[in-house]
Amino acid sequence: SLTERLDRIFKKLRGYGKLTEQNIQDGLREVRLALLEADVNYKVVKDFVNTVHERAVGQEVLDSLTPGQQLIKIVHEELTALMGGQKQDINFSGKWPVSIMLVGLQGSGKTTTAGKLALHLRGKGRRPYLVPADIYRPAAIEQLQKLANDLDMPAYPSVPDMKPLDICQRAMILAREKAYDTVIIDTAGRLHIDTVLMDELKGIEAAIDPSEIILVADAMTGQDAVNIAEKFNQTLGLTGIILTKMDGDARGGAALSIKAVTQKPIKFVGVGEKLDALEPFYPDRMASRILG
Amino acid sequence: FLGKKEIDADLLDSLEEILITADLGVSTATELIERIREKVKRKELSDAFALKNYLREEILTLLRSPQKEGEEITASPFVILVIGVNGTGKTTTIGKLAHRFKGLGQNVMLVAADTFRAAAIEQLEIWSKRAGADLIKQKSGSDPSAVVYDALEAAQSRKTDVMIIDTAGRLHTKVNLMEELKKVQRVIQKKMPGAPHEILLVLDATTGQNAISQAKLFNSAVGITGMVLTKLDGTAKGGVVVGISNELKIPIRFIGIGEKMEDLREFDPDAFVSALFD
Ligand SMILES: Nc1nc2c(ncn2[C@@H]2O[C@H](COP(=O)(O)OP(=O)(O)OP(=O)(O)O)[C@@H](O)[C@H]2O)c(=O)[nH]1
Ligand SMILES: Nc1nc2c(ncn2[C@@H]2O[C@H](COP(=O)(O)OP(=O)(O)OP(=O)(O)O)[C@@H](O)[C@H]2O)c(=O)[nH]1
Ligand SMILES: [Mg+2]
Ligand SMILES: [Mg+2]
Repeated sequence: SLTERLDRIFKKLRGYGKLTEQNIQDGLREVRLALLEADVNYKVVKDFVNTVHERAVGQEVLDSLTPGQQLIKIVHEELTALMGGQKQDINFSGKWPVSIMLVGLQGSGKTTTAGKLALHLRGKGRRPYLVPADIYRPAAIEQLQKLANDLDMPAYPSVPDMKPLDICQRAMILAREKAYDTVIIDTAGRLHIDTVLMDELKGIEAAIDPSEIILVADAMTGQDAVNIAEKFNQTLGLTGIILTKMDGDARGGAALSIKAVTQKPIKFVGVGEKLDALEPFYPDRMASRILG
Repeated sequence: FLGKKEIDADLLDSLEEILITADLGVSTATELIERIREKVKRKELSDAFALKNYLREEILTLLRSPQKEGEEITASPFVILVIGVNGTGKTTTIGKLAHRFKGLGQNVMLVAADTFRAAAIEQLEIWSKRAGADLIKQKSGSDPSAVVYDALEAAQSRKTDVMIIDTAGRLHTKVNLMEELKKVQRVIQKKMPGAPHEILLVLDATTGQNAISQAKLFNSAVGITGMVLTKLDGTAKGGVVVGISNELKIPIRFIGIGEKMEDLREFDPDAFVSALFD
């Protein structure tokens, strides 16, 4: 583990009460390795290590800790601070009905997350309305309608020959009529470099003015996480992130990469395939996971 | 190439960055850069151009080691089991494979053994219609092994040449789901000794180092005979397959380059390595 590796390095340097430039350099080399192995983006690692470096120099080592443990403590605190510190819940203020647009790459877990959010929000006293706006993927509409059915939750009756923009606009009208106060829009997976499909999202955003635009990202995403998150954020202005498939053994460095490049809050994590598998995001737990 | 002629520390650093951001992983990237450093020390590499070629050759060697020629397909039906974690593109890849085999004049049967996920059977059914393949399915929630057994029965009478089995996405860390997969494999082996003839692991090119864990665990559970790397039409390079290919000796059979039926290509190591440096 990182703690063991750092302790081994710092063993030779025992007897110092401070973290010095030299022992920090050696320790940070191990931290950098750990973060890269955890899939944190190369440039994000570089910036992060520099930040920790500045914080660590001249720091007193607490009596109860080895220098290695002291360095990890600083790293862990920095990671936690970077990934947390923002409002985590859905933004219910300002509009009625509240609308939440889920976007992201193919297969990241948007449709399943839409179902999970609906269940979670009903548990908090909301009246959710599910909107299948993916007309491209075979049986995508059926997939969300099946989830809605299982939850005994209303869903807009989309059909594949409708345009996604029309689906969303009509769904908002219907939601107002039926007093559904939280509209959850499931969009088709798309590449951040597909300008036509990214424009489609811009069109929906302009017409609906959603309360939330949430990037649904896979926890096992590698170095490309920064490109994806940056592009979606630049194009749309994300309001939050949901990280899925956290029930696996991916270290999840994508969380740090995405947070670093978008500065948007990670609101929830998906922790399974069932519809109750949605949890709040805990930055300190994520920090420990990333550090391994 | 990186605009430099001589080899210096900056060049080696930028090369390391390219390899790591391509998801080759720190240890593979470091090892490759170390080999270059040695060669430079021994004056065996003198300019950036020679260096790039050397690096390309080294990566190609890692990728080519397991690429033995595909076996002559004599079994009837030739049974392909498609596995992998959630959302990597298994069902879509099966549609593409069905289209490919139909184009070669084969009778193709698809087997809807994902009986768990919402609308999984409907999704595969649409692909079977698009590709002109037969489909074997049962009610959602039925035992995947039962569907597979049915299919193997039906394949005899329908003179199926190629059978492609779609399984539910599953995280490699879920013991009960991996046991379910092993059971599916045992049922196939018992019904048709020698089958499945190909076990394809479908990996998403955007996946980072976790792909190694996926490959290792699926390999120990049922054995993988080939990989498909999907979503290479994005900006991710899929470099993690270099380490997997080298360590587990598993060949990459195909790549997915889009969402349409035709968006499947045989794996071309040269093209793949060139793209790493784009
Ligand atoms: N284990 C696990 N699986 C998940 C989680 N979230 C989603 N999945 C699974 O991931 C796969 C893809 O989920 P979908 O909801 O279809 O993903 P999507 O983003 O809507 O896919 P596209 O619409 O094709 O872009 C399915 O097998 C889901 O069951 C999660 O948190 N944990
Ligand atoms: N851009 C792109 N998208 C792809 C590719 N292959 C699959 N997809 C998309 O990825 C998403 C998931 O594909 P599926 O075939 O449902 O994946 P799966 O592995 O069967 O998913 P589960 O059964 O839920 O585990 C769909 O939106 C596909 O269209 C590819 O090569 N490129
Ligand atoms: Mg979907
Ligand atoms: Mg599938």
